[in-house]
Amino acid sequence: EITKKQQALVKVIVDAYDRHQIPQDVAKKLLQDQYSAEENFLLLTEMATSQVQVLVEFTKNIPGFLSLDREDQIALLKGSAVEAMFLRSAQVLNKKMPSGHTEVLEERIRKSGISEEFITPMFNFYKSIGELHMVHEEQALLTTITILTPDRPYVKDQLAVERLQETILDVLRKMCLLHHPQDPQYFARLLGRLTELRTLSHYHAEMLTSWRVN
Amino acid sequence: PASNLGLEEIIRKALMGNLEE
Repeated sequence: EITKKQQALVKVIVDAYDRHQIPQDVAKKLLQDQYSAEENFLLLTEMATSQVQVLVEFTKNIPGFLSLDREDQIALLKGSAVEAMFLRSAQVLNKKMPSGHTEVLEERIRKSGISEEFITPMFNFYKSIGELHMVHEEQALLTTITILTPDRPYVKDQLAVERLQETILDVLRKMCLLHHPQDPQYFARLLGRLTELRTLSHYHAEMLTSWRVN
Repeated sequence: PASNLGLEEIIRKALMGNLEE
């Protein structure tokens, strides 16, 4: 059973998650006109920057986050930004969009100059997230858990982060049982996606390095 | 523009300021 306190916690997190989305004018640009590969790249960079800003605003609203050490806050955000971004993108790409929009978006990503060996695992991840059919609360909580990962580089007070993360894990576990009673392994499968996310983020770092070299 | 900043700079700026205001 989810306690009243836990319900309130979920509400705060989901409200913040909904309030902090990429601004419409930035998102709209993705669906406009044809761009060259370079313009596509710049546009995706702008999107990524916007996503990080939105992520920080969301994170500030996670109960307890601002009471963590300031440098630990930065380490957590730095360590999770890319993963949180992939989660949000998966959610966007799996949403039912007006006909043709998904294709335009996919095409844009494919034409941005990102190498195929990175694109394939990325789209595979988006697909595997889509197959979970997460409810909205679960998406917001999973993102929160990603952000509150204690073993990110340079986090000093791991125990404080762990305590916050465990509070959210406990709610998510209960929520999974409630929303997916026919699938007792659902919570474990959600956590499994976090491992996939780490792998993807590792690929991403490699990809950035090769870009810098070029 | 913000897109010229590195990840850590974007995070620091966003943590200090409030984009909603």
